[in-house]
Amino acid sequence: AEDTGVRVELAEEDDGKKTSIALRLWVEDQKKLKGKYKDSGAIEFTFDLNKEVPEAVAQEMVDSGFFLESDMKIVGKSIRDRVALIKWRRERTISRGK
Amino acid sequence: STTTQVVTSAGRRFIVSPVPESRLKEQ
Repeated sequence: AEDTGVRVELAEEDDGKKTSIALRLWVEDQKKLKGKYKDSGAIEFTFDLNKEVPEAVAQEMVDSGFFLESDMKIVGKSIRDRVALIKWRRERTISRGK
Repeated sequence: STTTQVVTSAGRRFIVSPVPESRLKEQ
């Protein structure tokens, strides 16, 4: 995935079954953000792989004051990339098991 | 540890904690 300066990782081990997983997000490279970022640390949250939209979580982070509106897209994309990777890994595990 | 919680109006919970130094990219 593209280096957005925002890192998103699993905050727990993926058992491949749960649809709701814990993710952790933090800023690795502030220079890639448009707005001035207040370093608040790593943000942990749960994300439903089937029901939720990464951009909606990014919007909530903006509303909560973690990021500026101008960085919503980059945060949303970072979450989207990680979610896509998790889904891809799960599909690969399932097809390998067949 | 210094962990704070933020609950949004939509009911989502954000748990904020310091990033381990080892996980930060060198500037």
